[in-house]
Amino acid sequence: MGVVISIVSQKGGVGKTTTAVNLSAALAAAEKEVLLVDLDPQGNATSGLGIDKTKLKKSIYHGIIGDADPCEIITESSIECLKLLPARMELFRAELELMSRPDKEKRLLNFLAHLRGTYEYILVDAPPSLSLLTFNAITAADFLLIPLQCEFYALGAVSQMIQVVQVLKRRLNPRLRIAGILLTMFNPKEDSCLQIAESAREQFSNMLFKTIIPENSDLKNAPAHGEPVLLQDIRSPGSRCYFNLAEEILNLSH
Amino acid sequence: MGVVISIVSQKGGVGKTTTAVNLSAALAAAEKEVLLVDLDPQGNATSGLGIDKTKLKKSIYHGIIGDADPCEIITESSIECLKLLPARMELFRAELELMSRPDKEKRLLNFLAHLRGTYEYILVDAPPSLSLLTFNAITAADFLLIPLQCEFYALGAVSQMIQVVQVLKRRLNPRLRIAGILLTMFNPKEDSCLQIAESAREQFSNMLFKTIIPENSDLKNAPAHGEPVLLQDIRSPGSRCYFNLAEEILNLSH
Ligand SMILES: Nc1ncnc2c1ncn2[C@@H]1O[C@H](COP(=O)(O)OP(=O)(O)OP(=O)(O)O)[C@@H](O)[C@H]1O
Ligand SMILES: Nc1ncnc2c1ncn2[C@@H]1O[C@H](COP(=O)(O)OP(=O)(O)OP(=O)(O)O)[C@@H](O)[C@H]1O
Ligand SMILES: [Mg+2]
Ligand SMILES: [Mg+2]
Repeated sequence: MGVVISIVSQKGGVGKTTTAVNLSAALAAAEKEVLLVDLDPQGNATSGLGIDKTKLKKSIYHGIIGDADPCEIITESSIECLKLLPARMELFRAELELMSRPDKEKRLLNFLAHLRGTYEYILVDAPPSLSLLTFNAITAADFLLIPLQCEFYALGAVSQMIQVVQVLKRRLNPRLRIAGILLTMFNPKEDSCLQIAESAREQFSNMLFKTIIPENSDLKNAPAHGEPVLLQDIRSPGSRCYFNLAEEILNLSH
Repeated sequence: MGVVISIVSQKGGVGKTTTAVNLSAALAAAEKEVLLVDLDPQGNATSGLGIDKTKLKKSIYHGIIGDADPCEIITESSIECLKLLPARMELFRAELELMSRPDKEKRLLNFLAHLRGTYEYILVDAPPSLSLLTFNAITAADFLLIPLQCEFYALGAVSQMIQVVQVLKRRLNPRLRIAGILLTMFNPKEDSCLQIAESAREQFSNMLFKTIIPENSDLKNAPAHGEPVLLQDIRSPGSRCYFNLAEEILNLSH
């Protein structure tokens, strides 16, 4: 049975999409069948995989409002074992349209239910918010991965997120666990970065992944080429760190 | 009559809060009466000004749902001419609670109406989304300031935002204008940064501010000290660039 991992943080720009794209690519390179779900109306995971949004007939929007089956939406990527449920701008409308439905937080959970038999890993890239789309990502998940950029505002965001997760776990998803907190854009030459990483270890000690994602220009530039960094240079530090993270994910007990 | 400027981008981490805090401080240093409105449930502008959220009796949440007057919420900052309408986590609830109200996009507009006579500049820090809180920021504004970090995903976000603004301008706020697009975290040594800046000039030519905000460690570290960068070192590049931006804002015709 496939495992659903949602990548969440209400803090913007901490590396959610970069992690979603490159981790799913690394898991696919390890010959796992992977489905990446882009749940951000910005559709950055979709463009990060080089998909042309104008050519899509349907997107995840149609899936969660109940207008399409998964097979009508799922798109190939340039990596064999990696498929995508793409997002486009219309997804902004979903929050308004689902607000009055009793199962509004469970739309993604129900939509992915039939896919767990086909994919070993389903990764969800959530938008930077604590709104209905992110609640859907948390309710559908077996595990959460919380990226933490080494900057002041992002540290507070992690404790806020953990508070929200406790509430949603009780109300909507008792099986939910936090897979870990991932330090991203880590630059050991910056004092403030070292200090933030140090306070993260004190506050969240055993929740941190062993893998730390370095600040890395390949990771920053890969989206402009529309492909994960491992397709550009499999030996670069940007690729290797996400292979290491994939190793930790493969060892999660589920 | 005071001018309302909302700082918006659905892309996360592009420098909205950093701009809101440091631009409002620079305008206050030019002896303008300034009110900064924190409209992000993360409350980063509030912590960026060093305000202790646990000591607040009320926050902007109470203002926009109609439970409190501005004078019950407005807080002093460490800068004489700069006051703040602070945000706390409860603001996440506002979107759900306002959804069914007919004036849901105009709550902030109506709440600020009486304050335009007291403040010369009212700056609004919006969350990274295109949801009800951001619609409130756009509807209440005379001008929009759109930060653009020199990275691939942020460029697409600007064109998406401009599309949304055109729709909201027609429907909700005919007087709205875009004050400008602000290049942030600019690093001239990075090729990708230069390329993104070049495409921004081609796509948005006359909408770009002359001021460019450099990548600067003082700006990155200031939030940890709870104060704008000009209180740390008024001559640093981080301070000077926001003084230059303030100059351009003072010259906006309104
Ligand atoms: N390890 C890294 N080193 C350098 N730059 C990085 C790294 N990871 C991400 N970035 C850059 O930081 C920016 C933000 O990353 P990304 O878009 O993945 O964050 P996000 O959390 O998904 O943002 P949003 O909140 O808007 O969804 C992007 O320009 C990306 O290229
Ligand atoms: N000019 C700059 N130079 C270096 N770092 C910067 C600069 N401006 C902002 N930063 C850093 O980048 C990160 C994101 O900035 P900020 O929080 O202001 O963006 P934001 O758009 O408000 O994010 P969000 O989408 O979460 O509201 C912060 O750590 C901040 O300190
Ligand atoms: Mg993202
Ligand atoms: Mg912000």
